[in-house]
Amino acid sequence: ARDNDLVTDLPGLDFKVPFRHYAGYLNVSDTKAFYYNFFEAHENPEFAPLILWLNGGPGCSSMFGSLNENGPFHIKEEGKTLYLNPYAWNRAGNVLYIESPAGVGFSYDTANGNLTDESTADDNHAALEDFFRKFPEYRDHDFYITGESYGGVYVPMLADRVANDTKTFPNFKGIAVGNGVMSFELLYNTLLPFLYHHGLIQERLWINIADKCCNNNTYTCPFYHLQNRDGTQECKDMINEGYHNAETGDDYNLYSACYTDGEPQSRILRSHFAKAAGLPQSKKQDKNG
Amino acid sequence: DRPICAQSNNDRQYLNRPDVRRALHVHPDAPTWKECGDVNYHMTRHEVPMFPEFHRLIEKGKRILVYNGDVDTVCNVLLTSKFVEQLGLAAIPDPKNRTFWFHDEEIPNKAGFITRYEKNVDFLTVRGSGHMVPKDKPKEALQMIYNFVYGRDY
Repeated sequence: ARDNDLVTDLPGLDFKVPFRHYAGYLNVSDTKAFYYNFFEAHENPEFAPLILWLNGGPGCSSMFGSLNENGPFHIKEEGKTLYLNPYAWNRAGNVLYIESPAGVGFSYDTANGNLTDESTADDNHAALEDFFRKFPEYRDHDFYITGESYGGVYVPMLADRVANDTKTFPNFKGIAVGNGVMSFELLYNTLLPFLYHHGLIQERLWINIADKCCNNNTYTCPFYHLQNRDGTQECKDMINEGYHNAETGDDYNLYSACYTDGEPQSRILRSHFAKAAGLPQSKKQDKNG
Repeated sequence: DRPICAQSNNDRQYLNRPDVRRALHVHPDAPTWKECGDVNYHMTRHEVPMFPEFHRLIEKGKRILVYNGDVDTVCNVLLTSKFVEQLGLAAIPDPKNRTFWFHDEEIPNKAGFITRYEKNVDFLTVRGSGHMVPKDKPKEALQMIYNFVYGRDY
């Protein structure tokens, strides 16, 4: 099966690839299969550790991560050609990208079942079991599970299962999580202070929030519970205003330029930010326009 | 859809080419590839943080690296810093009083802050990086993951 997965003639390559590349499907259940790409290490793949990478979302593709972040092939010229990413993580080890859960990218579930954090962790575990059936020699390698963003949920939940399955994963060593959302409560409790201390929230609004909602202690202020449960309507409104009027540009990188496709940028960004923060659309969002 | 401001649809064009899909052994019935999509997902752990999983991994002696680009607002650096703090582990005092990690090809060469905790838990910030650290700071990201998996100083 693995020989059938070997990628031998990838369009857009005009150079010799110095490592083996496999792509195909890992069986998860009778109805589910996860799409994977596996890039062996540049050097000494027979000794190098095995690293799994999972992008977040939920619903985002690890192929997106491979092609834009830490994978060996990046794309140029509107999808025509590839170039070798000199900082790909397969210079540190053998890297496996799995598109998960079912429905992401090329992965599928013919039963179209509901997905949860638990089912995703179980499915990822099953996919890894199938990976080691296809590539049994990698069972002997040091194994790390890594990921980003909602990977802050995926990675520890999968790792918890893998750590309890020492028969299948005898050399599981650890995890790495980048910009992970391990706690939504902490996410919301830290977001407004983070925005304020980057100069993105009006001073007067911040002082009012501190005074009327946080007993003047914004460092430990429970914004999450104030907003969802305990806060007065005035506090909820002010906190929402803080989120909605924060001028962040690119939410994913404060200092990055953001180019959109013609729609007014401020409307797109505010809408996106409010959605990302799980907030209703603010009636006051044009106040500072 | 895709993360707003991603500024590229190269990957979508490439991965939906019929010749590329054949070469990558994509199932013939697989739908059009896109970066992110609605997958009927229910966040069952929205109210329950990941502390129990981290504690069990730590108890089993697994190594843990948590890192965060410091100019990301989607998952900000205070969130992850506080999460690691609240694991309740003792920070390891650095005999050299060093609170930075370094990447020597950049000027200044401070790649971010580092806090090392007992029981093999490390927290690193990545200076000037947004949400996608390997994209924004590829050199630092490779140095970081290389040294993590080989158990070296960052």
